[in-house]
Formats: sequence, structure tokens, C-alpha cells
Amino acid sequence: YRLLGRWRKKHLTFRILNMPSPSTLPPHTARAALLQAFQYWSNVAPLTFREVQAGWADIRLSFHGRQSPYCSNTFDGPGRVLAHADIPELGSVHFDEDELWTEGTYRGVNLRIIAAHELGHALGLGHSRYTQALMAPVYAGYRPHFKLHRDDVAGIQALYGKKIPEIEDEEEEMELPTTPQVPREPSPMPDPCSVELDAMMLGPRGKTYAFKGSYVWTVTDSGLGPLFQVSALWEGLPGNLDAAVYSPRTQWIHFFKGDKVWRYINFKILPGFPKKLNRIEPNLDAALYWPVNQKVFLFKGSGYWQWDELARNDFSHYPKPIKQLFTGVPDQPSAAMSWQDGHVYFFKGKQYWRLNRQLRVEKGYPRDVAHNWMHCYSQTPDTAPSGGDTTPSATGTDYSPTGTTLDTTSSAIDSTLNTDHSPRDTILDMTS
Amino acid sequence: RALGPAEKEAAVDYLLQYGYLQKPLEGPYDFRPEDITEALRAFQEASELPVSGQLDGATRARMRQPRCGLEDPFNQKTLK
Repeated sequence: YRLLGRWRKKHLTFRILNMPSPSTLPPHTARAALLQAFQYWSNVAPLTFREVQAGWADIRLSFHGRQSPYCSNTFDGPGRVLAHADIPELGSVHFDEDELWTEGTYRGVNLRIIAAHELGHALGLGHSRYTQALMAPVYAGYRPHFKLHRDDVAGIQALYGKKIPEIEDEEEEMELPTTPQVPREPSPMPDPCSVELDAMMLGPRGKTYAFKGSYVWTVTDSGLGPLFQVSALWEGLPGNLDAAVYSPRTQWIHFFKGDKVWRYINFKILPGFPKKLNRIEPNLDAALYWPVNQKVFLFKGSGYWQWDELARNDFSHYPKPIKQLFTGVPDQPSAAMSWQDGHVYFFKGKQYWRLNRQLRVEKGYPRDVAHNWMHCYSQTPDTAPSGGDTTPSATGTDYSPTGTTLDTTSSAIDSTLNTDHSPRDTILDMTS
Repeated sequence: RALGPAEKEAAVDYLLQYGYLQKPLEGPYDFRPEDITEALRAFQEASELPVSGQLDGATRARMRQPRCGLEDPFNQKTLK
């Protein structure tokens, strides 16, 4: 490896100034590729990268072509020079906008790998003489299971030292069950516009998460967040989940898959998890938290269980028919959640149902998930009346995940939630 | 196959652009043949190609591959 310079700090900010043409790479896929490029380096060196949406950033990524008012190094059209970057502490990283940027295919040029290479320069590495190293000058093509070469790791650690695993994590890792971890091959990256969701969750801080395969992304009113592998956020969590539910009452997030349940607070798994389910049937379909009675509802087939996280539950009368409580919803939902607007939503296939406070499906449902939740507009809009406006709407009239139009409701929910419960670590009687 | 001047010029431009040939500080870019041969040898060695110092087919193909725009540090003399 060759060292060209280094940053005098290890916590850097970055900003993505523009994106490649969406015709070759959907924006969220391009964004995920750029974000994963940073992860290669932060995984092996004590570096952190924080994205800023405006103003100054240490590292600035942008795409330009043959002409650029900001760069004296113009590019040369498809092929040949793909990208370039400045050495520390300048921070500019430029990509040739005329390249066919791709992800997850041998076609074109893999944006993630080239971005990781240019970030190597921005962090101070020169070109490596190992032709298979990330920092080799010539693009070695798309590699499905790409990882850093030992020369890349040696170079970045020569500049910034080794990554020190947090001791605490290590201890907890020791406590995790020793059941052999099933090797998890990440599933192919899903297209949010055409998937049947595994799970939906209104998580901490009012973030809405969508889960499919090995990936999770946030859904906001301005679009979709980047796709992350679930294990990148929730360490130790497998993909292809059955259900996910966050309880504001206990701050616990529970994930269900097969006969196991994982418990996290934010992104940290709690000791002793995953645990085995044995008083609830395995392979659930969906789960939701209902703020009105502060209970978690678990769904499978045509039945449901109502679960009080902090009390001893009598499941002898469960499962009960879903339709008994949730009028008009389909059996075997693929996902369910209570949302910021105070409504309950059920998802199945490519459709979703919205329920009112009486847990009755409202008129005009089901509707199209891709069009109303995932900001996919190329699809034909819902046939049901949507109030005539063209704004994408999960709620039929006003879609504002930020909840600004919903103050009264959410505060009503807040007031119901402002209980003085302090989550106690009781025995999870479902698993006892 | 005898190479045309355009192919030779493209190869010299590539060696210049990526740090295998040293831009003279003054005067025109007319390089001595032995400088070009040495630069080609450095490029061929770094690209794990047979080191002949000749602009053969494999070397030209390698120069056409997509790559990063920064210079390479593989010619010790120019690097120095």
C-alpha cells in the first residue's frame, strides 16, 4: 500500500451532493451503495462517518461529467477514468456521471466498490500494487462477496490504527446462546416497489421501518431511507423475519422468526436473547402494539394472541379469531402495525388495509402499498377514490409521517402512554 | 503488427497521466526511447503482465480498462 496523507481526526462528516441518473440506479440503491462504501473502512479502523444534509462536510461526494465548474479534472465519458478523489484533508470525491453505475450485477460499474476505492484515497491511501486489492488502480469488476484485501486493511490501519471492539459488546456476545448460528447469506436486495413485506414497525422516535429479506429501510414522507442489512442495525438479527413490534410502554423491540424471539432496546440486544417461544405457536405472521390498551397483538393464520409484556398472561383461551376483533382484515397478514395517525394498518401481498378506532376496516380499502407507502409512482394509482389529490397518501387524504397534521391524535396516544411504568425485567412468560 | 502513431501517442499519454513517465520541468515532451521502455516495464510489472518493455497487445488492452483517475506510485524513479 502507499500512504498519501491522513486526517488529524477520526470522526468525519460526509455529504452526498448529488446522485447518478436514476435511469441506471434507483436513488435509494445508489445511496445504500455509497453508505455501505463507508462501512468497509469503519469496520476495520476506528473511523466514524456521520452524514450531513447541508452545509460543510469533511468528505463531499458528487457526480459530474466532462464539464464541471467545480473540478479541474474533467471526466472522459463512459469507460476509462471512472472517478477521482483528493487526498486528506481536502475531502472531494467525484464520480463520472457518464458511467453505467450499477449494484448487485456484473453489468456496468459497481458504484459501491468504486466509492470504497475513492474513499480510500480521501482517507489517505494511494494505489496498491496488489491487482485484487480494493486500492488497485484498475477496476477488477463486480464481485458478489467483495471484501477488503489484507493490503487495504493494513494500509488504513497504518494510518488510523486498528478498530477496537467495545469490551462490553464482547461480554454480551459471550452471553448469547451458543446455538450454532445458521450462516446467513444476504438475500438479494429487494425492490421496495414490488415486494411483499415481511414486517412493518413503528419504531422508537416515530420511525417507520419496512423489513424484507435481509434488508430494512425507513419510510418517511420525503421518501425511503437507504436499505440496510438488518444485522447491520440490529446485531445478530437474521433476515426473513416473521414479525417485528416496538412497544413504547417498555421501549422493547421484539423480532419473531420461527420459534425464536429477539429483544432489543434501540439497536442493542438484551442478554439471554434470542429465546425460544413455547406458549405461542411458531412462525407468526405479524405483530403490532396497540397503544389504546398497551398490549402487543401477535397474529398467525386466522388467530391472534394478546400479550401483556409486563404481566403473567393466560393464553389458554388463545388464539382467538382475528375477525372477532379486527373487522374486515385478511387472514395471514404479512405485516401489521399501529401508526402515528392512531390507525391500525394490516399488510398482505401488495395491499394494505386501514382500520379506524373501532378496529374496523375503513371504506376504500385495500389499497396499493407501493403507491401509498413506498413512493413508487410508476404504478397505476389506486382505483379507489383517494380524495382526488395526487399526493401519495397512506391515509387516503393526508400523508404526513412526520405527524404534523396529527397532533391531537398522537398526543392523545402520548397521554395514554404516559404511564409511570418503568419496564422491569420480568420473566418473558411466553418463553418461560 | 506495426503500431500507428496514434496508438503510441495514446500509450505515452497514459504513462504520463498515471505517473509512469515524468513530465519534464521545461521544454517539450519528447521522451527518450529508454525512458518510455522503462515506464512500460514499470506498468507491466504493476499490472502483472509479462515485463517486456514493449507496447504489446496485452499492455494496450490493460491501458483500456476502466480505472481510477489518480496517479500510480509504481515507477520508483518518477515517484522519487
